[in-house]
Amino acid sequence: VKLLPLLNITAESLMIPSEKVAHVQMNNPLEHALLILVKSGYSAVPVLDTSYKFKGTIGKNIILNRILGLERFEMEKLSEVRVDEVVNQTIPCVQKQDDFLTCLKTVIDYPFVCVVDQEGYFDGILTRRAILKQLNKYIHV
Amino acid sequence: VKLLPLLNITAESLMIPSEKVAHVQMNNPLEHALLILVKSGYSAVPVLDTSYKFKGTIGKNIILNRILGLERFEMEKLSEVRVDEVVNQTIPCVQKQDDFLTCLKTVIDYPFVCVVDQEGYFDGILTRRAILKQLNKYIHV
Ligand SMILES: Nc1ncnc2c1ncn2[C@@H]1O[C@@H]2COP(=O)(O)O[C@H]3[C@@H](O)[C@H](n4cnc5c(N)ncnc54)O[C@@H]3COP(=O)(O)O[C@H]2[C@H]1O
Ligand SMILES: Nc1ncnc2c1ncn2[C@@H]1O[C@@H]2COP(=O)(O)O[C@H]3[C@@H](O)[C@H](n4cnc5c(N)ncnc54)O[C@@H]3COP(=O)(O)O[C@H]2[C@H]1O
Repeated sequence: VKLLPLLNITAESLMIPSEKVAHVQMNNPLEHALLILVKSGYSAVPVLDTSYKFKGTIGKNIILNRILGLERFEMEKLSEVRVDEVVNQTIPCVQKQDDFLTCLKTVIDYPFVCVVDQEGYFDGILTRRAILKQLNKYIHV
Repeated sequence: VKLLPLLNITAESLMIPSEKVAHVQMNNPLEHALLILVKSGYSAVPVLDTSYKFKGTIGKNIILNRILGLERFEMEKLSEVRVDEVVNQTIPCVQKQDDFLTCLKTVIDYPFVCVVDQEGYFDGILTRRAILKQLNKYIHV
């Protein structure tokens, strides 16, 4: 099994570029974020600010947990609470030039990680599927 | 890089056994399924019947899509619709003795696959995280 070519692959060649990534903005109400998540079908998506800098991620679970009251889901809160109040900022990031082993390590505990540049602008996302496809390709060589 | 020991690992040694897997039943209302999903934090979980046979999976997206009306999420449908009306039955399954390469191939397109025996009884789930952890361990040897 020749794994050497795999080790030279960078995040940039594996990532989904920003223009193909569904995202929401920090100042959106949760109602808009939940609609984007349900329509796109994704569990979670990146959150950006108005200048396209990466701020974190938001997922269906964060939103549903926020509106789950004692007796029911309090749907009215969806229009009252904004994304910036519940955004998850603990997602690791990588840079375009990071190598395959770094990328593999970061997706062990996260379905996707974000690719950002040195100033924090959003370049794209690196998914577990992209990493697994590459590994499956090289493991048969 | 010595990958040979990796190839002899089976699904059984990597799976999360059934007693540790959150699941719902076919005859549960969607309200119960959504609560299990929000409380456990999982995007989707296996669906079993009363004799513990594997029937499919259900996730937050299937449920939210089902109750999304023209103007709002119609929460009352959560108590009117049952899991068996929306269960996703297209998830691939593996068996306990399947080898690592088979397991790797099946999780490329699915966050998890179910491990079932020859009669269709549920043994556990095989997650992308378990596969990635093993690959990361052997790729450094
Ligand atoms: N529309 C679709 N068509 C075909 N397959 C689909 C799909 N939506 C989801 N999947 C499959 O389900 C996996 C988990 O999706 P999830 O939404 O939980 O988790 C996703 C989602 O949160 C995020 N993601 C992926 N692509 C995205 C995009 N274009 N924009 C925003 N977020 C994305 O990255 C996570 C991992 O994605 P990954 O591709 O590794 O893994 C995906 C993919 O294998
Ligand atoms: N409570 C928690 N503590 C720590 N990390 C957590 C976590 N919940 C989720 N994660 C992390 O997020 C990933 C995606 O979870 P998700 O719920 O979308 O997708 C999960 C979920 O749908 C299902 N799953 C995992 N463990 C489960 C369990 N014990 N019972 C039922 N379903 C499970 O398998 C999918 C893939 O799981 P995987 O472990 O590869 O990947 C998990 C794991 O890395």
